[in-house]
Amino acid sequence: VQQASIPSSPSSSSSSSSSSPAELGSPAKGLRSRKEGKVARGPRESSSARGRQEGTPQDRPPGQPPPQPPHQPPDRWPPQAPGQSPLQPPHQPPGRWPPQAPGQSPPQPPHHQPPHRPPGHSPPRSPGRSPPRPPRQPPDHSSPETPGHSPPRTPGHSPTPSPGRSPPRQPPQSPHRPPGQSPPRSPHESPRRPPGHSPAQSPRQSPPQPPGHPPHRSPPPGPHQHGPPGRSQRVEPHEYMLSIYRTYSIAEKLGINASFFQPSKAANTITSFVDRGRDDLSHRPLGRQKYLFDVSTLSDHEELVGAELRLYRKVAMSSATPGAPPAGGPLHAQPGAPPAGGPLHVQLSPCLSRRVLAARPLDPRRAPPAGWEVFDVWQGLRHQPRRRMLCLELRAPADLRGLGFGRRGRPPRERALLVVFARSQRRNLFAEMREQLGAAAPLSRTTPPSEALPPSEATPPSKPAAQSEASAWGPRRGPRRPR
Amino acid sequence: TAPGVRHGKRHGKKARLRCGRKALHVNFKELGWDDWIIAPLEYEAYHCDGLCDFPLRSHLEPTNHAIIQTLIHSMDPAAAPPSCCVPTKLTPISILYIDAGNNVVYKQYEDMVVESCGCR
Repeated sequence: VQQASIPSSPSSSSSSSSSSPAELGSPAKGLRSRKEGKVARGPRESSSARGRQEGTPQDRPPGQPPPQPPHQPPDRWPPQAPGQSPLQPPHQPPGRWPPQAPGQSPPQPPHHQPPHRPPGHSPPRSPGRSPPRPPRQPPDHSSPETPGHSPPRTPGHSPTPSPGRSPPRQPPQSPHRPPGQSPPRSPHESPRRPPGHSPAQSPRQSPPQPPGHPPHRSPPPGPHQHGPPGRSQRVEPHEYMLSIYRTYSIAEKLGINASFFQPSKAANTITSFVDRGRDDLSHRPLGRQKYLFDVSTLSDHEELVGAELRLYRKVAMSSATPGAPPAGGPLHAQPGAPPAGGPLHVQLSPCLSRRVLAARPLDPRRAPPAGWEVFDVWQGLRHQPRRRMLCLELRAPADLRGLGFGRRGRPPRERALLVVFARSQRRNLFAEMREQLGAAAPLSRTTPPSEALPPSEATPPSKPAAQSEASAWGPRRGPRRPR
Repeated sequence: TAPGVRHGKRHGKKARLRCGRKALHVNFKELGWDDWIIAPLEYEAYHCDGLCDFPLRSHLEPTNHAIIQTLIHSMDPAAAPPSCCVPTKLTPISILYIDAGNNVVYKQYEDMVVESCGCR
């Protein structure tokens, strides 16, 4: 029997993150002999590597830069330290659960665009060999500033985006596609869709963007492309989610009920939403900061059992003399400097609301140098109707940058994370797929006129789902043309 | 030693193909699902294969209907097919994947691994 470290309490959960990749990759013999969690590499590392190795100038779309060599950290995927497995736990501060990766600065994935391919056209695949995929773009929706390099900005600019002026630069993608039609995919994408996973949408499509915003960094739809463009972004798994997976998969092997762990409670689905807000580039003290999360993918069939907001608190950018209170109060201190004085109470509340969801004192001098602050926002998410965007605001009597909550220069893994714990009923995956496809069927009317079927040849309501389902599970042979 | 040889009276592949759990290694990468599944990239799913012939073994946990059907099939193969060798117990696995909104999701998918097989 192979032992595995399972945290028995939130404070001891760091042991789960300390499990080595070998533990993840090796089965828990004696209880189960399945080989699960064999994730010695990032999901797209090998593909990216293959892309770097096999990629030739003719394989790349015009205008696309050549693949980055492995030694160029800013464009590597998955973002990890050299020689470190994506599931390899980083150093965790004690007493925090689940373990996080403070201070990790994963490099940015490349901003490459996938080559255009007509919908339904899938590249030939051979069993046992996945075709190389193009590097994906990061889910970076914040300003692309880097430390020391700030884009010009009008002074007095609103520090946080409002819903009407949303920061995400990606347009809201229609999650649906005309039935029976394959989504535009890159030559490296899978020809199949997952069970319980909408086949009408690619997981790496550009994230939603407020109306009126043009698609950003996405290739224009080709003559055969309908709906959203192909996935042009790469999703970087958050260390927290990786640690959850590690913990639960080991628990499964040991036969431990996952509800044993907190704060998962009875959740069997845990969804993470990365903050899409932008940082305030002004030099004013930041007294409040908004966090935006696109929660449109939350299913109505799932029972929410918990939600938490995880904010990474970085080390203050500049050091201040301890005990020397700034003149005029904390909010008049130098932006970015850690405020002096006693503990400061930070409050979290929904945007445009005075209702406080969570509050806690933070001592800028006694706090750990870096770490995650976890706020329970279940009440805020529970009592509001399902909406597309969730906006939370963090308030403090001092400059939030000085407290380490500034967004500037943050790698994706240090961005605010909304984690929603849900309990979904045991359902047939085909029924789940059929339901999603049924929701996608009405959008078939958005088919461009050039390829839209005449009313007389319109597909029966039940047929698109079947076609899409077939295309979701079976290999796509190419675009089907109506007769 | 094959069961047929061991018992001395069953020969051929029929005895060797009694209903039971067989290996089935699933590689999501080979399925082309590694573009949305983060982890695991492979696991052992197993599958059920074999004949449900008369008499049914108790460890196969046959249903009453399966017992009757198997009995009828043994008497008159044209009257009814043999009962089916199917999974009788399945367990979930954890999957970390990317959903349609580019969010990383952990989900415990039910009935992903065959733990035992039986005749139904």
